Amino acid sequence: RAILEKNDRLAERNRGFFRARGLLVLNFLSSPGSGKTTFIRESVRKLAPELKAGIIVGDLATDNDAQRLRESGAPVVQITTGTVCHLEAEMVGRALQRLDLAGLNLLIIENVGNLVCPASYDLGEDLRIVLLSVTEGEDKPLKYPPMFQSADVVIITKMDLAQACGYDRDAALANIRRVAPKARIFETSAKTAQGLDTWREYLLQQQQARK
Amino acid sequence: RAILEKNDRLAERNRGFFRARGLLVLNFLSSPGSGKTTFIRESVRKLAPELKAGIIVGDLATDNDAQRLRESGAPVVQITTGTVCHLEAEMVGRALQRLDLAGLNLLIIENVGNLVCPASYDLGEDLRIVLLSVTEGEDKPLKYPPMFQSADVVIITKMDLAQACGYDRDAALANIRRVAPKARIFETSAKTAQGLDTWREYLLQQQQARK
Ligand SMILES: Nc1nc2c(ncn2[C@@H]2O[C@H](COP(=O)(O)OP(=O)(O)OP(=O)(O)O)[C@@H](O)[C@H]2O)c(=O)[nH]1
Ligand SMILES: Nc1nc2c(ncn2[C@@H]2O[C@H](COP(=O)(O)OP(=O)(O)OP(=O)(O)O)[C@@H](O)[C@H]2O)c(=O)[nH]1
Ligand SMILES: [Mg+2]
Ligand SMILES: [Mg+2]
Ligand SMILES: [Zn+2]
Ligand SMILES: [Zn+2]
Repeated sequence: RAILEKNDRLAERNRGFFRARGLLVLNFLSSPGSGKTTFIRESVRKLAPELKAGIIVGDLATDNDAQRLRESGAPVVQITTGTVCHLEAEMVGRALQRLDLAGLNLLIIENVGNLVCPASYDLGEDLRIVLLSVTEGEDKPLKYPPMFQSADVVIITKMDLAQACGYDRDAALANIRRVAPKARIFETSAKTAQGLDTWREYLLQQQQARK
Repeated sequence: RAILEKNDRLAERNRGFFRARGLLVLNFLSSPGSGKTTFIRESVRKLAPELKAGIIVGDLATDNDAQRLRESGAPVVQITTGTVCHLEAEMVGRALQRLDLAGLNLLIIENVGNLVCPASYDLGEDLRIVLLSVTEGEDKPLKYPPMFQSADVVIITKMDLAQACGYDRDAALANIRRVAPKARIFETSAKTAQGLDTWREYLLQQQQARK
C-alpha cells in the first residue's frame, strides 16, 4: 500500500540521520500498560555515563508519560497522535527537530500502546523492543504474531508480580521463541530493578558493535 | 471516511437482525490480556437459565480464546482477522451465519485486544463493555479517551490483584468518570467471582428493559 511505502522511505531518511549523528535508536512497543514508561524511566538513570539518552514518546492524549519520563533527567519530546494508534516515520522526523541532540548517543522512542498496528511502521530505529508483562497471559506472542515476529528484543516486565499472577515462565518463553526465535529475551522488574544491569550491558554491547 | 460509512450501514443491518431475533448484544473491548475471555467464560456460566448466550470472538491468530470460551458451554464462532486489529460489522454479519441462534437471547462479541481502533467500528451491538484490569495503570481512560468515551459499561478486572499492584481505586474511578460520566462501572475478579452476581443482575435488567 502507498501509505507504507511512503513511510518506509521516510524511515530510511530517519535512519540516515541517526547514523550521521551516531545515535543508537530503540523503538519500544507493547500493549497499553505493559510498563514501557516505567521501564524506560528506571533504566535510563542506570545508563549514564556511557549512554546519554533523549526520548520521544507518542500518545493519543495527555502528557502524563512525557512528565514521568522527564523524571529520568533525559530530554523528552511528546507526539500527540489524537486518534492515530501508532507512530509513523514522518511524526518522528518532525519531533526530532524539537529535540536538542547535542551530547546524546541514544534515542528511545516510546510508541503508542498497541500490540498490532505499530508493527507495520518502521521509524528508522536500530532495534525493536517489545514488552510483555507477566499480567497479560503467556499466549500473547501466539495471538499477536506480527508484533513479536518484528521484535529484536522481548522484555518481560513486572516479574515482581509473577507469583501473584500464577505466571507460567516456561510457557511464556516457549511461545516467544516459537514466534521470534532470534529475539533476545530479558526478564525484568522496574520495581525491584531485576534484569536492569543485564539490559544496560546489552545496550553497551549494541553501541560498541555499531561504532 | 467511506470505510466507516459503509461499516455504519452494515452495523445498522446487524442491529435490525438482532432486534428481530430478540438478542441482547454486547461488544467486549480492552487491551490485550485485560481478561475479556476469562470474564466472559466465567460470567456466561452464571447467566443461565434466564440468559442463554452465543459468542463470536475475533483474534489475529490462533483459536485459543474460542477453545477457552467453549468451556462455558455456549456455542462459539471465531473470526480470524489476520492483520486487522479490530472487528467490523461485515465480519460479524458473516459470522452470524455460522452460529445456531435457536434458543439464544444473548450474543457476546469479544473484539480484538486493542484500546484504539475498535472504538470507531459499530458492530450493531446494544452495549459497549470496556474492560480495564488493575494491572494496567489507572490513567488509561485519560490516555485512550475514544475507547472509554464510547463505553456504556466499564468493567474493572482482576480485583484479586489490586493489593499486589498497588492499585489506586479512587484515581481509577475518578479517571473513568471524567471521560465516561454515564458509564456504569463494575469491580470484578473472574478468579474470586467478585462482582459477577451484580453483573448478572445488570444484564437481566437490560434484557427486561428491551422487551
Ligand atoms: N508491580 C509492578 N508494576 C509495574 C512495573 N512496571 C510498571 N508497573 C505498573 O504498570 C502500570 C502501567 O505502567 P506504564 O509504565 O504506565 O505502562 P506503559 O506501557 O507505559 O503504558 P502506556 O504508555 O499507556 O501504553 C502502572 O500502574 C505501573 O505502576 C513493575 O515492574 N512492577
Ligand atoms: N489474577 C487474575 N488473573 C486473571 C483474571 N482474569 C484474567 N486473568 C489472567 O489474565 C491473563 C489474560 O486473560 P485473558 O482472559 O486471556 O485476556 P483477554 O483480554 O481475553 O486477552 P486477549 O483476547 O488476548 O486480548 C491470563 O493469564 C488470565 O489468567 C482475574 O480475575 N484475576
Ligand atoms: Mg507509557
Ligand atoms: Mg481473549
Ligand atoms: Zn494504527
Ligand atoms: Zn484497527
